[in-house]
Amino acid sequence: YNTFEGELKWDHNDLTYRILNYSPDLDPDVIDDAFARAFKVWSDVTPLTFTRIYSGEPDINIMFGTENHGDPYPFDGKDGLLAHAYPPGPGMQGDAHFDDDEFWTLGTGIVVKTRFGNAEGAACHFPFVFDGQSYNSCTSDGRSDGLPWCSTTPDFDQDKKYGFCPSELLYTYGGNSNGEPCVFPFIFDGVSYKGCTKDGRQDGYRWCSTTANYDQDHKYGFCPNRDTSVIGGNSQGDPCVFPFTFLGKRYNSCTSEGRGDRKLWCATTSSYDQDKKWGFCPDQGYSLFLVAAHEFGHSLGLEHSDVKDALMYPMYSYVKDFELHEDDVNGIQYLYGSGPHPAPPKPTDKPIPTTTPSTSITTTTPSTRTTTTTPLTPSVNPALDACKVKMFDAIAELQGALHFFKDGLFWTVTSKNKNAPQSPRKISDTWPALPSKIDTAFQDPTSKNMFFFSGRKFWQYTGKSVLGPRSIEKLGLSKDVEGIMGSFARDNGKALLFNGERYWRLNVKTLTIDKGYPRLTDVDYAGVPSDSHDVFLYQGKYYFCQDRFFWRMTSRKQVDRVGYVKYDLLHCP
Amino acid sequence: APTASKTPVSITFPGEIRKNMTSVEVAEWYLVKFGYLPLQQGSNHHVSLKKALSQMQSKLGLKVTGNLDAETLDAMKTPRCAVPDIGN
Repeated sequence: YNTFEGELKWDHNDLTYRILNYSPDLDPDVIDDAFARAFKVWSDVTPLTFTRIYSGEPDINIMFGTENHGDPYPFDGKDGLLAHAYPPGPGMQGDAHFDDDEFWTLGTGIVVKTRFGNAEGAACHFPFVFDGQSYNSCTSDGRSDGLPWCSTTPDFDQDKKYGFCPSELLYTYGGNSNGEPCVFPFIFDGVSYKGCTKDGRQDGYRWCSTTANYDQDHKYGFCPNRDTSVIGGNSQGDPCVFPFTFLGKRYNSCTSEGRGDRKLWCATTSSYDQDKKWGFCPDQGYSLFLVAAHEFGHSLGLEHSDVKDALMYPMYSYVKDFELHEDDVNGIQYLYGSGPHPAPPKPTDKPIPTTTPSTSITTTTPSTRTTTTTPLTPSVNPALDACKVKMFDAIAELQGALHFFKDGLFWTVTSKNKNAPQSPRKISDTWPALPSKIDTAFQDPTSKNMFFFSGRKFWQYTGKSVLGPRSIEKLGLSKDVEGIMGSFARDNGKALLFNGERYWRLNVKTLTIDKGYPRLTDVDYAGVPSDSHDVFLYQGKYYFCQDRFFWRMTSRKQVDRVGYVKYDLLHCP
Repeated sequence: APTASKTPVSITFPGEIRKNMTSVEVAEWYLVKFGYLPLQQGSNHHVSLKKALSQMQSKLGLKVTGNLDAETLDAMKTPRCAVPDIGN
């Protein structure tokens, strides 16, 4: 392995990163996940932690760009140079840039992650059979609204599993429209547009207005690539047009004619000869996860390795079951040490769904030539009954409602509602950054910030923005603290964190543990179980839970009731 | 019977960068870009090119010949990280 001249490295271990923009090639969730997994490659073998931030200046900025993209090192179109990153330091140092003239995938071809439908965000399965016909790409057949869809199993006729494909008619990304779909036609600079355009931009990204008049409303978003979009050339993102004419000959599929490199291409108008508009047809693409893991190695201070199988070897090769090479481990641990992780888990090159598609928009199942509306499968089985849960992972009062967390789901109860809660919601739908198991949570009454704890990590939500995961060590808790099992906030900017017999007082503003802590729970809160697995504040009283029961304590620290979680808090029959 | 293929047509596609370079041009571009060859060329260009090729072949684990052989040219055409291998 090699390090940069002067052994450039970060002077702190809690690094932050920010994703400045997205590639149209992949669903933003898949990109987020690829970057998170790429950072995990390095955090698994070092004491480094990586926290994503959504505003402000991070240590590592991540961006996609093409050719001249704002630094002195332009990219070169498709293939060749894939990405670059700067060694640790202030400003642009540490940043990672990815060439968006590449076709970004997970290394094995186009990834068409679906949204909505009933397949919970699964990827398209090509080919698939619909109404007896085979499809190799998304289709709007069977629909009257023109939305492209695909089957997520080989046989839609049999399995009826489907989702909607990336389309500007369904959503946009980035911009200022919160993912709203394009509105066609729209007016821009006095001209009417019936499709996405690159006009008005110098970076080549396709965009659209999300209202009928951009000049008036200034609402816009970027268009996701459809599965048939070309890569690079001079028509990035436009679909192939078949048949097209090239040197007087008609082509009904992608061809390598005219190229010395045998790469497949197509025209994006019906006549290449006349319009000279073209792009490459989708191929295996480059694994964003693998390239990002390599680039982040530079961001952390590693130079290129001479070892062919090492991640930090400069040339790209796809590896199905990626494992960090010993040479990379030695290099990064030379800079930062080995960290607390005993045995790094093996990362995979498969995306972990980070969000579940909502089924709240008006969507209809693709029908067999006639459009019929069928009920949609809800994202969570309503049969899951809070009253059948023996012990919850966490209970917390958030935003005025009591939240009961269990295995990735949560139910809510308000003081006005005296009935048992209905369908649960997914934690990932409301707080996408959180893991499925929450140990405890509280909301600071002043800032309204919400804090969630799971294992030795915690997350801070400010509205929809999240900071974390961060290690509880950052709060000043020692390494022997396995986690926080209970918590509640007070009105004075302090919160109490409980674990078994001990508890700590946290300054919520500075996120530091006050001096004089930990203290013993049974000394200051006498009469409640010292091994409570959950502690929370509800309507001004403290609750200490053990098994199915709670001990309720007044603000004067007197136990005034022992009751059942199931009957007294959940109002189960 | 298969018909004899006609001579393949190769055209310049609009919008492509760094295309239609000769092998030597590709090699020089690569060696400069990734730090094996200084930008300024002197009178002993041939000697320094051979030295740079050897250095590149050694660094990337190729057979060290000092010549622009097929293996070396293939390596130069392989997609890769844009960070230089040598120097800053």
